[in-house]
Amino acid sequence: APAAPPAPLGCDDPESEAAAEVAVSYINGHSHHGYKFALNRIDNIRVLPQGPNHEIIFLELDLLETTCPILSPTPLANCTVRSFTDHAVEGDCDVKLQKVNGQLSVLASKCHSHADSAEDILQLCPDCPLLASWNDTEVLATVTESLSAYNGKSTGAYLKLLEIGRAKIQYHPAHVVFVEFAVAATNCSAEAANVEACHLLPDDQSNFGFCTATKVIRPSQDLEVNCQLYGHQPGVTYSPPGQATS
Amino acid sequence: SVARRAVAEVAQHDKVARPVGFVPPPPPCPGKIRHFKI
Repeated sequence: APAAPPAPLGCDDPESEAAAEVAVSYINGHSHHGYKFALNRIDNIRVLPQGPNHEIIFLELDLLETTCPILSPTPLANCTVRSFTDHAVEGDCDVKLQKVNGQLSVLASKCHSHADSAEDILQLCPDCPLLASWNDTEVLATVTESLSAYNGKSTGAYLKLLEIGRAKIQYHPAHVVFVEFAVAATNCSAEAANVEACHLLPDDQSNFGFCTATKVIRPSQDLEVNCQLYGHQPGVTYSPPGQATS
Repeated sequence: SVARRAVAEVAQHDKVARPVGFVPPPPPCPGKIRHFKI
């Protein structure tokens, strides 16, 4: 009698989790924007036997945004998943893998991300800041002012903006803009007069960095900027004179 | 309606076959939530 087909894989089976780990690693490795994503749940798995020691695996994954920028050298295992009240972003991914002689590899992946609804967050935390658009006027002004303040005080290379990763605005009880942005070192020093002539250094992880800034607009003006440069350079913290330190 | 009938059949079969103290296995998918559900 022919052997009975193997029982279908469950989403929490070790084989499924191994495939999901390979898939998440592939997704983060092939992304160049935003933050690293961590596995939240395996939504579905389908296995199509192709022959002896050869399977095609279709995975549906639910991922959550971490606090690690995609350019950060921090391993995913050490990255913190953003909390619900931090206006979490979810990623839904379909991944096609193959397993040949026990070796998993990704053939294709497709992801969509979306933020949690503002209403859900405000129900739980009425005063929590909410995600703002990257092209919001206050967001752009805060990023520009923060990077300028950092470069104005730094003795290292002149940093240029790569991308804004996140921005949140809070209106009550204070009006505060929170921004996070990726930066890259240029061939100029921070004291360069003609920054238009500054060019990004060749791609190398040590030339990238990440900044977070908080600008209080009301009741009083305040700006705090923290930048961390990756690679060989230690973390650098900057706050304008007379203002909050961190 | 196809889904509803399938569930009813499983439930009926389960009801007949279940011995005392039987705990049905967890559904194979989706898997467990590691952090929180959006």
